[in-house]
Amino acid sequence: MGRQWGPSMRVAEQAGCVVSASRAGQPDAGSWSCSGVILSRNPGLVLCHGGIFTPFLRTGSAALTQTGTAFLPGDSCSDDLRLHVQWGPTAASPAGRADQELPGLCTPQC
Amino acid sequence: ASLGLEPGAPSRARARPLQPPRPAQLLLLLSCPAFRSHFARLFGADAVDQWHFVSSAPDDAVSEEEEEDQLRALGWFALLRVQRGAAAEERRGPVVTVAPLGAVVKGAPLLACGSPFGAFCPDIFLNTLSRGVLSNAAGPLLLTDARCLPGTEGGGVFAARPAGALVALVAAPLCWKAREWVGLTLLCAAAPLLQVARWALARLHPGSASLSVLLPPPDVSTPRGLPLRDLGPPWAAAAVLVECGTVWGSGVVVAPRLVVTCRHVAPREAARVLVHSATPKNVAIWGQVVFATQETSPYDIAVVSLEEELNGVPTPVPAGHFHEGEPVSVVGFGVFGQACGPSVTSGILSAVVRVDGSPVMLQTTCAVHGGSSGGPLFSSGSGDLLGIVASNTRDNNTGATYPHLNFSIPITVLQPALKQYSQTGDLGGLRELDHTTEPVRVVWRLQRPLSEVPRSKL
Repeated sequence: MGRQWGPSMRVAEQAGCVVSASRAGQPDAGSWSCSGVILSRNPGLVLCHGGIFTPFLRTGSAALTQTGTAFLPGDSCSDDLRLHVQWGPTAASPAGRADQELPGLCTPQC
Repeated sequence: ASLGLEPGAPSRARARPLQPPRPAQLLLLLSCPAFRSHFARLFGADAVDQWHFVSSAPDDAVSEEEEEDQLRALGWFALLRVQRGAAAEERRGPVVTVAPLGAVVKGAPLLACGSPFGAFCPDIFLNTLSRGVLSNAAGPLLLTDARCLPGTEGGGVFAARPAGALVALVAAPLCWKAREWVGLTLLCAAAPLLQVARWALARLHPGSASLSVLLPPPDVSTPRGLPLRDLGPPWAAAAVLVECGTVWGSGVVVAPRLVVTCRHVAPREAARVLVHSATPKNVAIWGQVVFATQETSPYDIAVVSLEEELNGVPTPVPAGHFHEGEPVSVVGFGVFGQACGPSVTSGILSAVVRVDGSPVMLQTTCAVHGGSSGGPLFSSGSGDLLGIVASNTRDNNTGATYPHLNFSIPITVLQPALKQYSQTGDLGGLRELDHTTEPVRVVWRLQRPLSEVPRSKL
């Protein structure tokens, strides 16, 4: 990509993450995941898509279509919701430094 | 939840070290009311064509209930709080700045960053980048031609200027209209979402109001609140919507009272057509089709003479040469028609087809949809008018449409005749478009003479 994208790429890669949702104690029930954006690291605040929470809504997806509803509190989802956020190595982290030392390239077969 | 993809053996090895997954807590689910109302207007049940946003092909087995759930959740996002981790990590402050709504103009370059297939093989897919432009906007509902995949929902879309500012989040990576993949990604602007988040946090957690203070504020160094319809590259203003009876398409202003469009948009000479311009202001002017090529002509062209001048609309400079590989943009009223102003899609000039050394057909990688016919193809660098969009591609055997392979009539084919008509009123030059040589007809029929048809060895 061109030079104009350098700063944007760095920000995007620092901010990008993936969010997984699953049911506590039910690994076979599957998991749902989407992408997200890290807004802040201290405290850790992440914005992601709401679609992965639909299976966990206590009152079902109809809760999302109520006229005039701009937000729903976290407890709109069932108590067994378990969330995990994963992101890549940051410049300051040990993982990031390890990345520079270990050429972890791979070539999956098409 | 299951993708049906099987990671091959090599991908089990870590391509790049990741932070271990960190537990998080759902603070709130939020949506932007303006996004939802624009979505209902543009894509709702009243829309003429049926829209789908499921992350699969229209023919794939997705239950109605599943699709309904996806549709209901489409404009919803979630704010999470991540559990504390290593001290070194915690010291890091805000990660992003947020572009105010309206600060990024139509046609501006965007960078989408998401993880295709979500949590599937993050060591391979985490933070995949995709580039495009802001194609269209209706309030906080934005569209980009950056290509995104299922699983990138919630991914960030960033601006080149202001550098790295978060513009929007991916709401739906794939859009289908009338069972055709549109090739645009639906976005929700970040600034109004964060505004809702601040307000909601203050109401739900009055004791922890400091959280809302920690959300990134809009970047105040950029202008805000500017009406998007009036912005964008100046050359884009030359694109107009042409209505002829029940048919509509796009066109381009080539002189203050002269518009070029496609024959299949305005097919009959002497027919009255209504020409809408969206920039610099919304106007509609009646015109008359003064010339349309015959059905037998490979050049699908019509010329409209307007009853009044289109004031303030810049006349584009016609290009004299074409450079394969150069960045180009298509401007047209495809997808939304009048409901949302013209869309800008970006790509490169992928091929220039010549007959006897003269360009007779241009191909691009821009996404082109029904309704874009007659619209202009511009050089993104110079803003020069390269051609008139005539069609995209459909495979008649499978019914599949390919928006990223499309065909334009080079402006060099039309310019001498348009100049002649504009200066003298003489249609002679335009009439010559009805008498093209056989090699040109062959090119536009997408056929070669039978003797040259390559035989498949499969």
